[in-house]
Amino acid sequence: QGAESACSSCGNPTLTPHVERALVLELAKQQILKGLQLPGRPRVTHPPPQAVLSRALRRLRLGSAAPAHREEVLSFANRTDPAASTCSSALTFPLVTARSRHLRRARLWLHVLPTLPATLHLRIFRRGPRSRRHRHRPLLAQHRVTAPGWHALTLPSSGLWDEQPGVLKLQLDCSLEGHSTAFLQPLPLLDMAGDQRPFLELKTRPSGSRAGRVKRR
Amino acid sequence: KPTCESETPLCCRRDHYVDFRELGWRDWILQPEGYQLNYCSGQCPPHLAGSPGIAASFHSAVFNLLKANNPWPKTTSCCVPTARRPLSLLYLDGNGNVVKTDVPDMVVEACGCS
Repeated sequence: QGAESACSSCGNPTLTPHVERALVLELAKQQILKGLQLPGRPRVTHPPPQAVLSRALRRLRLGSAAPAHREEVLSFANRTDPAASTCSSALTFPLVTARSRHLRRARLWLHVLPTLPATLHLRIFRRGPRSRRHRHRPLLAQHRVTAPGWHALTLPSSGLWDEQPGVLKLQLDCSLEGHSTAFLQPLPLLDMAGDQRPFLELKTRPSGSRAGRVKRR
Repeated sequence: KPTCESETPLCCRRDHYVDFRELGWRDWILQPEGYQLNYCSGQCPPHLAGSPGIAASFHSAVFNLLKANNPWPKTTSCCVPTARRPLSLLYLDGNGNVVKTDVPDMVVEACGCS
């Protein structure tokens, strides 16, 4: 506003409101990216569908007091072999950012369809470049499913990452109590691609020894 | 917690609400819709030194030191944040994952003189 008004802190001429606003917006961008430790704003090429997002937002409701520096991630599955029956699907999760942090808890959420004819035994294996053959794949979790709806399978937080950078691959394997595998094949038992596709829920914290120790003041 | 009015020359908190739509970032920051980007500005004359806007005891300790030693010290006191809170953000990372994180000390709640 001209030379007569000076900034009360540094004495320089004050900024016009328009210039000050532009400066504040630029500061906000820098502050947010620095706070999230991101080099730049993410370019989201394949955002999840809105229905999937709104469920995620309900699950991660904001403001639930997560201690500072802790992070929760929901990663949605991509199926690597759509032709395979839902019960022998391989799921891929793009988890670049979460890998650099210490994993506290991991859960795989699956939605079982109402067509479930009997108790379903689910097994989750980790797939890696060296475990192409089934017998080399480490078993991560197994679960008995007796009712349709959402089921959370807790996965071990150690040993989940393998040497393959950037993605986590899981292999589903299931059997119906009292039925042969052939009976299982054509049955769609799990929602694998729609709005209720499987997703991983991870709770992480920064890596390094200090992360676990409470800072002394 | 003095909030600045336009003519206040003394140390105070300047409030700015930033809507993420204004940054063009609503496509990847899912929640909240914006946040308070506040900052501290204003003068800190000697009699205000150490007045953090919250705990008067610190102020009186500094004030007594000033009186006892030298009424007009060479060093200046600066207008700085004295209370801050974290900001909880829900955003999409480059792989389409939903990430919820709490960024510590993100929002300035109170200003005071160092």
